[in-house]
Amino acid sequence: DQKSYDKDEL
Amino acid sequence: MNLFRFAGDILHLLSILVLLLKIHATKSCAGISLKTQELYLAVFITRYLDLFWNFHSLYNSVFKVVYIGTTSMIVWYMRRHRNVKLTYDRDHDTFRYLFLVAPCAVLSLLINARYNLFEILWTFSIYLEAVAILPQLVLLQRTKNVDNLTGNYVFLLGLYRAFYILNWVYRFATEPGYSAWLVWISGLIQTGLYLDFFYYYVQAWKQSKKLQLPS
Repeated sequence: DQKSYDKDEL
Repeated sequence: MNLFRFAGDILHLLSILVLLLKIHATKSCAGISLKTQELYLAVFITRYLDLFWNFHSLYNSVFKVVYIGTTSMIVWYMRRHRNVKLTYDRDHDTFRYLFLVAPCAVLSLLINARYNLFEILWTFSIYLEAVAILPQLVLLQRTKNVDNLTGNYVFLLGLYRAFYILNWVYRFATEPGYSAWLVWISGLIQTGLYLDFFYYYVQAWKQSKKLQLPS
């Protein structure tokens, strides 16, 4: 699965 | 987590608190767009749906709850509070929700990272946040004379977005493999919408004058 970096921001 | 991101989040929180305190203290919401506030509430609810099962950090969870809570309070004040609701400038706050919500909904169905309900709602929230300030900017333009707190609110919101861009630059430089195109492009568009306002805000500040937007 791709890393979902974007979801660690608000 | 870096300092830019932290500063961005704090500025975002501060902008909301400035608005909430203004409404609470003056019992007036003159110059505030209810449309923008309701769009932000929609943004927070669709983005933070994962609050209950996708735990990332206490920091994130607290901010999510606080953003939803404080924005709900603003909407409640503007719609329900017996004195505040009388000061709402509904005749000038006429921007249509549909003009913003419909394109964002279509775009989130077309361009997203994964095709499932929560991913699409999250993507929708990213697109909607980019344009949710527009009814507020239009209202400011129409009423011309901007009171200090409303001006500060929009300025703090713009500053929050600027710090998020610095945060992305920092992350791109320090985290191998980090990329988030969808968020970056939406964020750049969102920050771009503030540029015009920023120009007049800084001018007024330099000349120690009251902020007035041109027609």
